[in-house]
Amino acid sequence: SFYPNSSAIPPELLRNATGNPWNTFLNFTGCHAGKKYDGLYKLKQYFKHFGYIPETDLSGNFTDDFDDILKNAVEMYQRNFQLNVTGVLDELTLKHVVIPRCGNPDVVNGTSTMHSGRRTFEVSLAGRGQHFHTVKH
Amino acid sequence: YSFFPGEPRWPRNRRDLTYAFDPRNSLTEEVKSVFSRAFARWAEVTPLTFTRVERFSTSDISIGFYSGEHGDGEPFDGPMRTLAHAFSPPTGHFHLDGEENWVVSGEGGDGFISVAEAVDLESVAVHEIGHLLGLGHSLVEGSIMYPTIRTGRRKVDLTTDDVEGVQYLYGGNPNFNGSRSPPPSTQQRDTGDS
Repeated sequence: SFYPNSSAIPPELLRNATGNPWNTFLNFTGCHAGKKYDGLYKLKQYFKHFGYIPETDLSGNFTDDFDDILKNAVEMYQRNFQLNVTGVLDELTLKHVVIPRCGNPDVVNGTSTMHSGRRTFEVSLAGRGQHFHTVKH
Repeated sequence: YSFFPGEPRWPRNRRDLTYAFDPRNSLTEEVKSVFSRAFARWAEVTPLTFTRVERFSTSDISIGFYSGEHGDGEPFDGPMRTLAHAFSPPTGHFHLDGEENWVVSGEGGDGFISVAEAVDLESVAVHEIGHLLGLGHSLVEGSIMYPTIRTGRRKVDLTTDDVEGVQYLYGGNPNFNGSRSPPPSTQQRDTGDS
């Protein structure tokens, strides 16, 4: 499907493209660890695809439980995209998740590749919700 | 910027790289020229060269548009989700989702295109070539190697972060004296709205 410009795209194709199944993830806004939500396993599959959940952690067993595995994945995602690290599926995090993206993983073998060039060390100020970043060149 | 684990790169004896298109896609010259422009952006800042050839099976870099499962275990998923993926050096496989609405004209300059459900091909090509050269995803929002691209957005200019990353791997282009702008700073997070 190649078009010289966007106005040349047939309207019916635009409608198909609008129905992005990732948008259903927005229904999980506010979900947090310790509870169970219908369809949450699909979000786990998303995080697994991009490396945030290692193969070994799930062994193919995707449940709808918001467990520590998913919480860790959400926190790593939030760190990578420099969002507030809460471990909760807040609105800003999910609006990021549904953006079209490259299929290459952000995390390999449990380590974020997004931090491999410039080494970034993050110190969390416990209980203050603040983060201090320093970059080593 | 970041690299793949182990910092793989094209070896010193393979810096003049060839690329070819899957003949089954029957791409037009207009589409192929988009990739030429994308390769040129990386060639400008490195000692690497990229030459288009016809032999798909023996080229260093092989480019193809596919839908769903296409043989590498990483199936594409339809419009406006996963757009493309590329392998680290020296594999050279560059796959794009054939179900996207690809815009090839360069509409929008370096900004927004008028339809949110369209994807600018050159923007994605520049990003994936970064992977082919050994760059991973960057946490610098606004850089080419940032993992996401907002809908209807065109982003093709290498930023300082991208250039520093690729020049760490290969050095600079001795004929390049230009400078790169830093990525645009944004106070608001990308929300996907366009």
